[in-house]
Amino acid sequence: FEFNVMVVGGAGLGKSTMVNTIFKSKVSRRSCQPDEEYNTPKTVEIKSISHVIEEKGIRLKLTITDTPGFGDHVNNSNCWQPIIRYINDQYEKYLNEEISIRRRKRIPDTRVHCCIYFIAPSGHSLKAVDIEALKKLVQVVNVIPVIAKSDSLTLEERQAFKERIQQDLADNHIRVYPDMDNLDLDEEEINNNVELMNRIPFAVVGSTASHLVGSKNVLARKTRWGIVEVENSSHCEFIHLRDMVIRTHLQDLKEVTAQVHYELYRHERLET
Amino acid sequence: FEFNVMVVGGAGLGKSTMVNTIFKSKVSRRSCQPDEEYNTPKTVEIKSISHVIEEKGIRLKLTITDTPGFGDHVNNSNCWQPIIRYINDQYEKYLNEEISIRRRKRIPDTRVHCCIYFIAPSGHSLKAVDIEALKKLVQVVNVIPVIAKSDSLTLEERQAFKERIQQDLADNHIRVYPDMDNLDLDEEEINNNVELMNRIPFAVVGSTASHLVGSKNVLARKTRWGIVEVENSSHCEFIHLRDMVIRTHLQDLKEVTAQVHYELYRHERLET
Ligand SMILES: Nc1nc2c(ncn2[C@@H]2O[C@H](COP(=O)(O)OP(=O)(O)O)[C@@H](O)[C@H]2O)c(=O)[nH]1
Ligand SMILES: Nc1nc2c(ncn2[C@@H]2O[C@H](COP(=O)(O)OP(=O)(O)O)[C@@H](O)[C@H]2O)c(=O)[nH]1
Repeated sequence: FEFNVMVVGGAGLGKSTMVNTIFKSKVSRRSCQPDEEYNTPKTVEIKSISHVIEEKGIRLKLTITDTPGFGDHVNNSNCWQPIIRYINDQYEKYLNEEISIRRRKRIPDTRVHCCIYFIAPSGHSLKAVDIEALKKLVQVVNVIPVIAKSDSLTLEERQAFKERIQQDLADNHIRVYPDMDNLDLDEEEINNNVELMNRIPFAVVGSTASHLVGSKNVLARKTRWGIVEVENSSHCEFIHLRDMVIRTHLQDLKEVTAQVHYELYRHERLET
Repeated sequence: FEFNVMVVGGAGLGKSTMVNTIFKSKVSRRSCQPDEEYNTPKTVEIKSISHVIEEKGIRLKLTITDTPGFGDHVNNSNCWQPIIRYINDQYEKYLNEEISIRRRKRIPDTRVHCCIYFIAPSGHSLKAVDIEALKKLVQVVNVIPVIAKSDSLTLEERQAFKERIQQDLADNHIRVYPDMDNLDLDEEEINNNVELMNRIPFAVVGSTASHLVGSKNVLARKTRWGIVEVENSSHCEFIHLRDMVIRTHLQDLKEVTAQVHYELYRHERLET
């Protein structure tokens, strides 16, 4: 089982920390430490890290791809291009394998099943770069936007910001995951998804440090003022993100990638 | 006595909150409330707010100018231009008055004496836009860089970030205030300034809300995890910024503006 996630967003929004947090939050439960903590070079190239994790008794090769400082130049026109190209390259690889006469029984799947887009916690609205990048990204991949470093917002600021972002997405016709049009759902699933859609963008916090809270050692970010518990849903929505991506919607994210995004790519490639 | 400060930086970095914080921190001490709390429209134009405050028994008309969301476009080439133009317009106004035959006894001084530049708390390094903007700004005005919303960094992250910024400034030959070359100082003043220079960029936090801490009502930002006390120097460096700008270096900021920046402008204008 392969599952491929990509993290996209400006430098310093905690993407690399989040990559490690996701692995630590899944891996440490099975008392099997990640081989190495992935260090943040000032990424200038697209870098992936993979680990085998266990989810519901199923072993899964989770690969998370970190993208370079995005939107960090004076002129950021088309800064999303390298990311779109990487995503399409994976479709291309898959397509070549698929149409090959001597193709392997099981085609290695490096297609990006889910792109987590990090929004800076400005408290105002989406930036112009975010809007342009998201418009392009949702055309080729499942995108789940998150509010990065959400511990820098009060709960009131967070809620107001979230609503503003949802408005910005609607105004710009940006359909993030889950896009109800792509799903074949029963009534209960629809309700769950509507609830999820109202929560997106998830307000996340990342940390690989453990701290003692009460009698438990938990993943947390310790600041001068207190301890932000990463896996405590009354502190932030990391758990919602993690469970949606790796548990409840994993299968669906793969299916939509294969049946919607990849099919679109294949269609356009084979026509030309 | 007129003193003019400008705040510059990206949207959502807490500039408008800082404007109010500075006034509240000065004005409330004299039990004289600001007439109105300056509201953050999504500023699309340069806006000023003035209050008369008392400092060391001297009444001072403090004017703070808030600049529009800076660097918020996809392409931010020359986004500093409107700000540079505003600064030069004030020199132009002063010059016209100064060279006028029928000039007023006391020339109204709208020149920007100090520009506070807000750096996003990414934890990495200066962004390309910051470097380009700072290079241009220090040529025309006294610039004091600050780390915005510094409560989103741990003390370790803050110190590492500060040192990296100081390195970036040095590497790019960006001389922020206080620029020792511009000052005529005795030994004690030199030592104080060296200490200040090592602390810049100040790690600030802004808030206009008051909260009870112990038995005192203090300006603070209340989050889910604790109370960030704005005027507590073990929490952030707002006090250092405020005291430097409004107390210890006020006179010097005005003198350097008049004798260095304005003179340079005047020289270039009268030659052409
Ligand atoms: N306040 C806050 N800081 C964070 C969080 N996650 C990471 N950081 C800090 O933000 C800085 C940049 O994080 P990093 O993961 O390198 O960001 P990247 O450039 O997006 O990969 C580091 O100092 C991190 O410790 C978070 O959830 N909240
Ligand atoms: N974490 C944190 N948030 C702040 C701080 N100052 C302001 N904010 C919040 O950041 C958001 C944007 O602030 P604002 O003053 O409008 O920023 P501006 O666009 O630069 O003028 C608001 O939700 C503020 O409450 C601060 O020092 N720390």
